[in-house]
Amino acid sequence: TLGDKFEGIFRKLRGQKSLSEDNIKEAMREVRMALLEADVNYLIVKEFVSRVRETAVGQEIVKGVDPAQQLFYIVHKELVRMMEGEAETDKPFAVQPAKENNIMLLGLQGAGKTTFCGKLARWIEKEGCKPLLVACDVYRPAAIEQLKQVGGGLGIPVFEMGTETPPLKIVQEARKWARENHRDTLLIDTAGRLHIDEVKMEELQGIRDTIKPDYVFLVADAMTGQDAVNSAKSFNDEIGIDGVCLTKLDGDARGGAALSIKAVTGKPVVFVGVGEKPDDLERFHPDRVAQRILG
Amino acid sequence: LGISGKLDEETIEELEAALLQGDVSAETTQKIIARMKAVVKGRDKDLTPEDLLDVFKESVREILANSAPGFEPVPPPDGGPYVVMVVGVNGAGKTTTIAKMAKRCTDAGLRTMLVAGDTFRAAAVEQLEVWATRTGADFVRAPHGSDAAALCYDALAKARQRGSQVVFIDTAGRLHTKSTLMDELAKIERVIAKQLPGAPHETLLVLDATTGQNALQQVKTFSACVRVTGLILTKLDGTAKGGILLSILDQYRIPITLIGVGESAADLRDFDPDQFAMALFG
Ligand SMILES: Nc1nc2c(ncn2[C@@H]2O[C@H](COP(=O)(O)OP(=O)(O)OP(=O)(O)O)[C@@H](O)[C@H]2O)c(=O)[nH]1
Ligand SMILES: Nc1nc2c(ncn2[C@@H]2O[C@H](COP(=O)(O)OP(=O)(O)OP(=O)(O)O)[C@@H](O)[C@H]2O)c(=O)[nH]1
Ligand SMILES: [Mg+2]
Ligand SMILES: [Mg+2]
Repeated sequence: TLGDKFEGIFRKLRGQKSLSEDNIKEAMREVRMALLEADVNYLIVKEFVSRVRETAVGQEIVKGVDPAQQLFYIVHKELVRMMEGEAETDKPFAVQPAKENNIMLLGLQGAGKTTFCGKLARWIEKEGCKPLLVACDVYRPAAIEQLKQVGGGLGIPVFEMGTETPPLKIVQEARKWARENHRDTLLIDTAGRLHIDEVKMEELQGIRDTIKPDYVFLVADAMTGQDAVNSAKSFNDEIGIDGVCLTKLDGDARGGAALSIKAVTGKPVVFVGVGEKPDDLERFHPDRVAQRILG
Repeated sequence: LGISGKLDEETIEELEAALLQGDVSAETTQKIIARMKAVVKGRDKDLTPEDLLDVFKESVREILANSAPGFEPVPPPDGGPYVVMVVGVNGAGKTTTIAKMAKRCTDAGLRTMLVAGDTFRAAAVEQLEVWATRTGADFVRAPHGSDAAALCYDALAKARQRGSQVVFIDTAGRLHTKSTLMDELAKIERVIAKQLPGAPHETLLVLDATTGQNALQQVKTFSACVRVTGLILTKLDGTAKGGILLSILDQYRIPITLIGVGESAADLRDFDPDQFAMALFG
């Protein structure tokens, strides 16, 4: 592990009075390697290492403290800090029962949006909300059927108008139906799309402008590599996202995409998907993911 | 790459950045850079960007030689169907890739069958059924929640009866870390062989081009569980470069066969090492 590597490095530096540019050089190389291995974006790794170096250099080694431990603590703390939400600027994810909430899900193909739609519905039901799943993926074969089965399994209604109606119309009608049938929260499942597909991105802008969502989730796969920043940045710049759900964290991907996405969009990871079932949803814990990223 | 001149420190750093940002592992990146230095050694004149691309291609040529571009459903000696099992983690593009391969087969006049081996996920069977209809392939399914191995056994018996020439077996997405699911996959492979000795004739592992270093773990675990005969890399129509493929080909003797470049049945291409190298080099 990185901690072990630090121990090895610092054993050679016994008796040092403080952390210096020189004596942490090797350790910083190990940090860089660990983060790249964990799929943190190359440019963000650079930024991270220079921040840690800035914080560490000149620090006196605390009496009785192992310098390796001290440096590891700085690294871990900075990683957690970078992934934590920012209370002042984040829009907290909260739903108000009996008030109209509109939540839109977007992301690349296969990230786990439709599955997250069911999980999120289950989650907010526990908060007293009455969700309505809205089937806006009119492209993928049997996507509507998939959402219907997801909703059916949870006893949550699904609004759909087949594949021949434009998503804009579907959300408008869904809102009407929700009001008439006392559902307070629209959970809008959209088709997977490439952030470089202009037509598909315009469709998403159209849905957003029509329904004016209270919260937009980017759904991203935890095993995503360097490309995570590209798609996240585009979705945020062109559509606007409020928070992220990182899926498939029940695998062994280190999850560096969490740091990359937060760093490039400034938006917090709110949820993590930890399985295929509706209950497999957890709140994001930056310290847990930090440990995972450091390996 | 805004590179010119020699293979100096600055050029190497730019190359490193390009490869790492393309998801090539740090280890493979160093290996490639070392090879490029060796290739360039002794060449005195300045390198143009085109020269540098050639040096890069030269350096990765050996790795990319581990390719078997295309798909060739060779009729088995027993006259039965050519059986292809498709595996991979959740959402990689297995079902859609089967649709694309099925289209190639039906376009070539081959009697094709699709087996809905994902008996777990919501509407997985319905999704494949749509593709079977669209591509003109036969379709075999079982009730939701059925045992996938049992379904495959029955489906292959049907395939032999009907005189199917190619059979694609869709399997449920599974994370390689789930041992019960990996055991199930090994069982499906055994059961297929019981019904048709020699089958599956191919087992293709589908990898998503947006995946980072975890793809190495996927190849390691899937190939330890079943006999993986080829790799398919999907979603290369996006901005991800799929550079992890170089690390995979360098470590495993499993060839890359096809790439997915879109969501329709026509969006399948034979792997092209030259194009892949160029895109990665940027
Ligand atoms: N293990 C695991 N699998 C997941 C998780 N979230 C989703 N999946 C699986 O990932 C696959 C893709 O999920 P979908 O919900 O269909 O993904 P999507 O984003 O809606 O896909 P498109 O609509 O095609 O873009 C399915 O097999 C899901 O069961 C998770 O947290 N863990
Ligand atoms: N852009 C693009 N999308 C693709 C490609 N291949 C598959 N997809 C999309 O990726 C999503 C997932 O594809 P599926 O075929 O359902 O993936 P899967 O591996 O069968 O998923 P599970 O069965 O849930 O594990 C769908 O939205 C597909 O349309 C590709 O090459 N390019
Ligand atoms: Mg979906
Ligand atoms: Mg599938």
